[in-house]
Amino acid sequence: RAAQGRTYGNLGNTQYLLGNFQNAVLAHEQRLLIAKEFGDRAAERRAYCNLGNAYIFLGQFEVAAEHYKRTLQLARQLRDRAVEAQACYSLGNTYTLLQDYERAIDYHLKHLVIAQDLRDRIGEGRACWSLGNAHTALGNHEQALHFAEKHLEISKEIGDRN
Amino acid sequence: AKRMHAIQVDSVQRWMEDLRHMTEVE
Repeated sequence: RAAQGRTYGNLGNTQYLLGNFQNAVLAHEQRLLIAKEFGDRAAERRAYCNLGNAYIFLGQFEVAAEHYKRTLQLARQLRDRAVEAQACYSLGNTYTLLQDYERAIDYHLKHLVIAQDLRDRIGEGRACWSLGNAHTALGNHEQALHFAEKHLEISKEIGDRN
Repeated sequence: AKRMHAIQVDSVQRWMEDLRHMTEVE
């Protein structure tokens, strides 16, 4: 049964990489069921993240957000700060797709704080870029400028000419 | 105040491009 769980996970990932997102969802749902049977929260966390990603490409952004929220809860329970940051970043981008910029800002700020704690300058730069865009969408131009300047500073530091 | 369509947000586009190749491996 444990091997079946891992295999469903691998199958889901392969279907995802092939662009078969509906089949990826079916496989990852099976993986999730088996992870729950075993009380394997790390596997459960991976399944929720993979499901969230597949729902993004199915255009089901609300469903993706719910899966990323479960990913975030589990990342916190497992005390995995890097995964917590990634889940916040995914939620920020998903709420941007949903044009809910206030919620997007909440999650991008959470991502920014963790990136700073982890001394992850690339993550920090992405958070500032995202925050600048969300504030622009809301017409908060002063805030947008602040984050654009931070993004520029970090991009120069890490040598990201793009 | 939702003036900008999300799909036109370059940071989101970049995230989706990366996401397309990202899987949580067993």
